[in-house]
Amino acid sequence: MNIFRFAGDMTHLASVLVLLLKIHTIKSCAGVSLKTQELYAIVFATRYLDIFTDFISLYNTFMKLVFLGSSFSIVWYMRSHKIVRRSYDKDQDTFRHYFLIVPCLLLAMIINEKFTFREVLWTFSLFLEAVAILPQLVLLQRTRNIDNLTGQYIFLLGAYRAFYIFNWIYRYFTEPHYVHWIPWIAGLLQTLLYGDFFYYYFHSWKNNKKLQLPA
Amino acid sequence: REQPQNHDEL
Repeated sequence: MNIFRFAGDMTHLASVLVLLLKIHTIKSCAGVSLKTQELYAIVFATRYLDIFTDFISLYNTFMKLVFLGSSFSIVWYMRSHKIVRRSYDKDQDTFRHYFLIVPCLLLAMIINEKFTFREVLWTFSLFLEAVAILPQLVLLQRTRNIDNLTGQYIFLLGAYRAFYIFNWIYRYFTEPHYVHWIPWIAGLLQTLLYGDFFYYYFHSWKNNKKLQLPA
Repeated sequence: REQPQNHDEL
């Protein structure tokens, strides 16, 4: 494992911890999209089908369990926790899941490295992860006021994606036959979706002002 | 079967 991959995993982990911290300690999920969180739960559930059958390393298995556990517990908090669920911006968070899920599933059935159940679902999880942030970005546009923790959560997610691209570049030059077009293109698209958000994030940070997106 | 190398990523 190289330093970029590790930094990517750690920023990913930090993003989830920041979100759980916000929900668990402040008992609020204001500004957080349940649609995005449910999509992430589906992403991890379909990607880690190999968790008990293919052992890669203790690190991998541990991280998979953390991402599965955290994504499902965030969904549980937002849907079922008696205090947290009251702060959910239900009327603003109207993005339809199936607009993203159905095209990703169809695309994964056409474009994949091998037409098997697990491989198609694994590819589906990559495509879905690429667009899963969209409901969250739409919600941010609508509410406009972004609290620090929500801003940091999205910033850390974007950083995770950026580190993964450096990881792929590194692996391409250091490992023989390391060419994987599907995750690369899906990952690149995903990172580009954060571009706009990054621009405003750094702008507000530089001017020491509260993060606000344009209407 | 052999795991594709990218399946070792999260």
